[in-house]
Amino acid sequence: MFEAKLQQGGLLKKILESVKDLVVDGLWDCDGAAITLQGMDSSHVALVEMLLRAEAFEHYRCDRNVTLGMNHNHLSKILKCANNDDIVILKAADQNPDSCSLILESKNGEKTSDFVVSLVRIDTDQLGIPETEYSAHVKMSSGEFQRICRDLSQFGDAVQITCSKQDVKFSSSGETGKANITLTHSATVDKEEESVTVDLKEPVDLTFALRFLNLFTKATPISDTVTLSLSQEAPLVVEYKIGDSGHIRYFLAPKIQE
Amino acid sequence: PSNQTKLHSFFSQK
Repeated sequence: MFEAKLQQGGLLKKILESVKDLVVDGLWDCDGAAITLQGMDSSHVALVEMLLRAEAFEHYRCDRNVTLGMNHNHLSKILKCANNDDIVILKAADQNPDSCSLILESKNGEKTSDFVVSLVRIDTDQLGIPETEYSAHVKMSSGEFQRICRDLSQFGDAVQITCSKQDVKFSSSGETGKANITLTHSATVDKEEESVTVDLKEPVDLTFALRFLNLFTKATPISDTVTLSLSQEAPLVVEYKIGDSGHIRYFLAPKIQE
Repeated sequence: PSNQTKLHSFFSQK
């Protein structure tokens, strides 16, 4: 059987919030080591990959690999019933389960709610993501990245990201004119979560649809920092760490500059 | 928009 007990249900709520607007139905693959999820948006421009290792759970048991086809809207309805400090237990049968049980327990043990979510059949392409050497890594505050994506959305549909030696520049343009926001590599680091790190091998200049980046920033509550990995001719990677026990990575295909 | 690339141009199907 598959059984996973998460002490802080709030984490599962945050994970679901960060994937559900991008991927409606997702395959949650469970094995002895971790739960993984990979899904693409309907236009096959963006992909989300989530990894949550067994050590994130207070109790984790997976006798046989099992794949749960989750409708994220249905799962979200259940998790809306959970408080952040509720314990969440996921349970499913071993072989081709057609449903998954979720049990919510209040911290003081005085309230238990249980739900059964019907699993859905999902025929979706799973993509193999090659190991890539990126030309630039930018680590910054996740809140700042969210702010930049939101602010630039007022000016255009796309953002041009340019990395040079010490700087990363986010630019957008449209009918109102042009907006540029430049972040400079932090000279001193007082608080790691507020600093900017630009690690550059080669300069990059790429353009991406802001609509998707704004969806990616739904993961902001998961981590104080975000890492952008960029290479010319490769999808952008936007990574949020889930503590020491996993990550959410978003991949976004670039726009071809005119 | 037509200038948007797709992920399949970069990643192969598993």
